[in-house]
Amino acid sequence: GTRIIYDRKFLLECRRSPVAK
Amino acid sequence: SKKKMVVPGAGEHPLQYNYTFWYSRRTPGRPASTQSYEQNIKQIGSFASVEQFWRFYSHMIRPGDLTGHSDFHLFKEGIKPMWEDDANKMGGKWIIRLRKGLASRCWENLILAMLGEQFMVGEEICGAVVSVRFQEDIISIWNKTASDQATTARIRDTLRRVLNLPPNTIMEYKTHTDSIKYSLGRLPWA
Repeated sequence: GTRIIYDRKFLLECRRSPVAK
Repeated sequence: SKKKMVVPGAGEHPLQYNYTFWYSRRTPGRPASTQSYEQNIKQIGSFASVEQFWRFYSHMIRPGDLTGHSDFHLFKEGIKPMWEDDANKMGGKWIIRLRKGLASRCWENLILAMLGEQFMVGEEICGAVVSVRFQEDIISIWNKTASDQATTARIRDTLRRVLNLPPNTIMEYKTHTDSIKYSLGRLPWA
């Protein structure tokens, strides 16, 4: 199946913009 | 008793695998037998998404700020950070010794590469460890099959790329069966 791949830059961006609850 | 697996929250970015953070600290002067090792290792928690990872990580002490003989372990959920675990027993690890001051940055780069599936070795990665010691720190990444040279070479090359290490950094591959042998050799009755 497909793999979920994230680069470092994207992971760091997720830290700065957390999902709105 | 089977624990409930964590799931990503609504709108969160799922990871390829769930992971569990562990922490261990060795009591000075006590032998590192398997039993005391298992007693000293504590689960911090598991996560399934990028956002859940940051919620744990942001509250954790950076490895460079830890004192004494301490380790953080980040392993796929269901794999214990021990040689004896079924996923690890035929495996091994790449070890990188770091001069003091580099551990926090290297650990973050290592685990981001692992969570983001940058190693491209299928199911081979088991987890990663940062070990804080007196004179140096050590980071390592564990894989399932020590005898698979294509996999171990690929992990080494990815480590070089993602860690951006000084050119003279020495990388060493150790099988867990060797680790067990050497640690038994250090016990007084062996």
